[in-house]
Amino acid sequence: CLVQVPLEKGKTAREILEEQGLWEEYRLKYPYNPMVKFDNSFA
Amino acid sequence: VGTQSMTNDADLAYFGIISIGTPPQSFKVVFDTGSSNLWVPSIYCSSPACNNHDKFNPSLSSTYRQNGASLRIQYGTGSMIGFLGYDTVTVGGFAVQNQIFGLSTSEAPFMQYMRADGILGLAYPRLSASGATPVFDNMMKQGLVSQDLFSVYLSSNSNSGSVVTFGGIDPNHYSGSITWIPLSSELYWQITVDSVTVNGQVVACNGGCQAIVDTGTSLIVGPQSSISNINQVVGAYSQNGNDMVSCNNIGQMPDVTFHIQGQEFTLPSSAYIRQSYYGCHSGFGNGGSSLWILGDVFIRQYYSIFDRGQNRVGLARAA
Repeated sequence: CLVQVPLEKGKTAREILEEQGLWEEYRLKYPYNPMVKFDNSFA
Repeated sequence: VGTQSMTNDADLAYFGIISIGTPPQSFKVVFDTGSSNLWVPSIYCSSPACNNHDKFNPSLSSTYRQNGASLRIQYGTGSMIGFLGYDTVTVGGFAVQNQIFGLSTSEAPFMQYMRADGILGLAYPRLSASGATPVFDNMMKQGLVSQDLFSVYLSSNSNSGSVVTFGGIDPNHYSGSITWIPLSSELYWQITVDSVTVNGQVVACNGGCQAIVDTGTSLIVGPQSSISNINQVVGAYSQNGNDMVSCNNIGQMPDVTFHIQGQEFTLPSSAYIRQSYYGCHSGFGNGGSSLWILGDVFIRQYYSIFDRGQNRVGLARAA
């Protein structure tokens, strides 16, 4: 009755975008506020 | 149609493998304590984001049943749209029968760059879009877990070690005693923080504040003035919308301490500074709300136990 799911620590979206030189474009095009997940007024 | 806000955090790094259907189809998912729905891409989605991920094909599963209801999940920068179905979901060794889940038909462009295919929410059912029963609620209902709790250990090591444990607490992943903190709201994993100090001085959360322990947020997020204070004290400066620090100064930066339930939860600079292609960033981000989010930056330092049975969070120094 106890199960463990290993988690992989992979590349982040930011790292992938930075490697492709797209991070600045994406950051400006899709500005992100972490609070939007908990409060729609930030959407 | 039900809606739920979710993450599109560009710094999320941790994911695990689950499978859905018979025979099983595998997916990488973020185990997200800040949301409650399970969803994965489906073959009915042709967005670039879906095309970059594994997709669930219902017709290949003998145990799949359609629900018919639509699902819309709002991101900060777009949305995931889809529909609901039921199937067997295998998480670790547990086969959760008749689990309701979302199959996306459209996804926001940003998802294209996330490693995970989907999200598995671990917050309370009241938060769930379309009233879909969360995976852990079905684990409890179906008697799959001996204790109604799960725990999360996040390792800084990129290769291995991070783990979600369902049904128990793994003493190998923490040292010292566990501080149990009652929830202040049974919607998210929300607790009360008493204050935040640096070198014994209160720099934020004076008089107390509310914080959500969230594996689906990468940073520690707080109100603008509080985060500005902390970043100023640790020597961060703003550059192109990012809070940067000099990589050479990490060793000289002070500890930041969260006071919770009469205990001190201290973060050394090595924990709250992250290095990227562009340099070193502060792990404290502005959320613009009075609410705080204790994300992966915090959870990496403190093994976190999410106790649905007693509606409390347990924190202990990660080992």
